Amino acid sequence: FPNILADAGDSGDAVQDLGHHAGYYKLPKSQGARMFYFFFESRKKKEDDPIVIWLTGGPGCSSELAMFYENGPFTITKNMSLAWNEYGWDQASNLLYVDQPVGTGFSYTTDKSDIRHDETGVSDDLYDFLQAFFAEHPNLAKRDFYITGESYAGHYIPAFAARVHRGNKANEGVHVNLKGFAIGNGLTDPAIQYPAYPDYALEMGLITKAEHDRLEKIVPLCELSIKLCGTDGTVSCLASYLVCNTLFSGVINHARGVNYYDIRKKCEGSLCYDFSNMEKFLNLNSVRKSLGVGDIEFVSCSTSVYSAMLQDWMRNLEIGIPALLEDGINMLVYAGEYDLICNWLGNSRWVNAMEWSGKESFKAAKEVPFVVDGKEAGSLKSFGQLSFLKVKDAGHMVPMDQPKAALNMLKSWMKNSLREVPVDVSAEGEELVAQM
Amino acid sequence: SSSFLLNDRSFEISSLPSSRAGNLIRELNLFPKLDANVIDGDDSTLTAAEGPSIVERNFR
Repeated sequence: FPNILADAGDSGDAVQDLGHHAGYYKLPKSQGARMFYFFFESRKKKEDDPIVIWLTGGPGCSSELAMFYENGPFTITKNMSLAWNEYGWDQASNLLYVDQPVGTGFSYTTDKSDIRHDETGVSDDLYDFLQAFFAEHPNLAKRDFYITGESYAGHYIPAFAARVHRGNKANEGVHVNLKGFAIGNGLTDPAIQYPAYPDYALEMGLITKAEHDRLEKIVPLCELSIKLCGTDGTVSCLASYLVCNTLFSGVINHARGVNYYDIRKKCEGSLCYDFSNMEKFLNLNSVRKSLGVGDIEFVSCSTSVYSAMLQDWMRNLEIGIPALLEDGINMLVYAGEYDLICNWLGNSRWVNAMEWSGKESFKAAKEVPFVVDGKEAGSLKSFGQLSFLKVKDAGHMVPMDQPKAALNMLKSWMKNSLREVPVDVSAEGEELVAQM
Repeated sequence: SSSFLLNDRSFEISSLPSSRAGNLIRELNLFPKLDANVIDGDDSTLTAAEGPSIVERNFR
């Protein structure tokens, strides 16, 4: 990238090779698709730093949204230069951002039949990419690997984790050292999360009891439609989308103008956030030349990819998770408390309802404070492989709203120490020993 | 119950998928030029069929 502002805390020489890569991968299960990705080596380049892949939701929004506005190494300044993000997740790991499903971001195809409609297509593409990435970087193949993401990635992540686990068990290719997956303000189990809308809205004072009870009448119809959708329905799933979204739009109609990503805020007109600098920056010729994207457009969010995934929306992706937990793979579900669209209540309900060997122990586990800088940054419940974290003072985009807490959360979770008193990310060395 | 539903304001156009996708994108103040990156295979140097499956470059 041009004009990276050198920062005292980091390498003073902005032109030093920072181990930042960008590339295209030709998807084998496609007519003509190429997936674009960024790979950022960890900032301290420690030999045992893990690899974290981040998947952005939408569906159909580009990974650069999170990269520049949530947890990437840089933020974009007003004058189109880059500043280091002190709490970038590259402080704790090597980072992969992938523009997926194909058609979004800088990923493209020459054949629209390559636009994905379901999690089989999405997870196969990601698995094939990962195999090619590790073939390109064999030195990284043994590193601990974590799948993370947000929002609609609550669908992608369980499917991708199951695909990696299946590939490992079948010795399909390079063994991936999958240690865990983390879902932030996700949509994973619609049958439980949609009925939570009126309850969350009532609890947060967005609707009255009368409006709540009125919306409740839709819940049985929504639940029935999701049953009919099942795990492989198509038209039935579209019908379920329309029926169940009356619960969400019912809340929105009563809570006029609320920012459903963060109910503490109002949207100014139709604007809830301003991510336009990302589009400006990625359309600079100097940046496009750096990235080697030629004449490929940057599609920040794709309406076609969004529409193509609608038949996938109401499917339940929780079903594949228990097998992963039983095989020792960790799952963290976290949610900013002020997000409405993928609210913490719906996420907490499906996590507690999940049938696995630790279900009763998890339900009985006490909530403990998640502490950062000596202050409570959230409340945590965990047992065995499973952790649920409700993050204070955050909306849909936790790493954007609470960057330090999010980095602490990632570090502690990857060290399997999220359940102990988490330590402050800046308290390295002797202080850390004292805390431990 | 269907008449109850159809009278419900929440069945407004906003819940139809294509308009919801458009709203989602406008709410983030994003204006992508394309609704998906589907390009004409002939006119891009990047679509050469042969060559390695992954092409990566360091950027500074």
